[in-house]
Amino acid sequence: TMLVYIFTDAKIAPEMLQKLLNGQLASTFNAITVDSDTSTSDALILAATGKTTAQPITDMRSAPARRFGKALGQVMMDLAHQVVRDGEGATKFVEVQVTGAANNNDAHRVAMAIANSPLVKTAIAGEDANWGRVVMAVGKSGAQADRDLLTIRFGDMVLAENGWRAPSYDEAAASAYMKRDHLVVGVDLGLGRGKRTVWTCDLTHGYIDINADYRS
Amino acid sequence: VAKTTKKAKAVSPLAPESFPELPVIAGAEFAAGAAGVKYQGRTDVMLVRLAAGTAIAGAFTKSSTRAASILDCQAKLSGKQETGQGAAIIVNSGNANAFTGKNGQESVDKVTGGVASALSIPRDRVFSSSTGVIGEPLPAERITAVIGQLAGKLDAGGAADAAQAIMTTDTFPKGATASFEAEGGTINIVGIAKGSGMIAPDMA
Repeated sequence: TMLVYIFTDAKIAPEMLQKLLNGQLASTFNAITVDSDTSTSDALILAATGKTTAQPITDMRSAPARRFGKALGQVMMDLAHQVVRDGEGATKFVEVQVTGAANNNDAHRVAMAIANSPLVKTAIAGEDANWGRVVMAVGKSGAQADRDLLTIRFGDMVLAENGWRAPSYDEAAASAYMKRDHLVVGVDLGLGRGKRTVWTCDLTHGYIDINADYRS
Repeated sequence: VAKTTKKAKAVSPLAPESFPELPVIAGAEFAAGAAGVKYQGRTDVMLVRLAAGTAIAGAFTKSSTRAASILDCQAKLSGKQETGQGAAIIVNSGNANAFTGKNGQESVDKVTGGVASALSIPRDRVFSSSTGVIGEPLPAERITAVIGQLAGKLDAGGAADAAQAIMTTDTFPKGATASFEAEGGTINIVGIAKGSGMIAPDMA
């Protein structure tokens, strides 16, 4: 379960506070996954005490509102990343960047299919640059995709493109990259302008140790 | 893969080096205490008191089987807010108070009612959360028994302890902050969170 409590001294009405919060959800807490399981108790409460000496925020289009939205987004992103970094048994923080999707919804579906795939996540735990499992995740996502237009990157290395392994693929370099504790998996679908970045972690024995023992 | 995957450590190897220094948010006070809901020998309850005039926003899981505390928070935020008498948040870790039928709402009412009474705040301005094991009735009396003690040690500088108290299988407390200069003064934002497993939020 994820619980989040955010406090600010800003002077702002509840309706505007809610709108500013809503605007940050998709790219932060709704863009993370540890184990693909949605809790029955996830909650975020944002409280604005109004005790600052600064002027009230009254207009969504004003500079203070934009700055507040940006600062709120930074806090939410930081906390979301910390939740992933504490993923049960995690040893690697993984950023999944999807571009070139037919639309943003498709990009989200592909990104989450990769980030939630046990086979992708165990390959990462085993430091295996297994781009074939990424192809699988793209295919099962339900989003529009064309095998022959796919490009898959790990970091800045292109591993697969145009429906097969990239001619420049270097096994030793890819294996060395996988030893890092912060990895970027990039997928370009080559279809449109839809994009989404999500974050996850690897799936290790530690996850099973913790959850096999966590009972009443 | 089996030969190369690593065992989990006591603290995640991906944890930040330290908990951040959090600025005081005027009008917000925190307390952490031990109610022994599931965990022994550690804090497991957080209480926050928010000053009169506080505006509240929320986002909650879209799970169809969401907990009584979630339904209660959603109901309390569904109408126009009466902010005149302040607000409060109470959280316990160790029992999710989900899928416990009528007992769920009764437990929420006992816990939020206890806070309302201790802090002289209307019950519909007291928001609760529970995390942990699903399907077991929440022993609300263990929480209500420590509310008075928590109310007596509310402290504007207590956010870090509060972050510790809401942990379950977390290996480190989570905090973040941002500030910016606006016309007439600084605006500060402080956040605390818990989360490590059962994490694929679908919030609205």
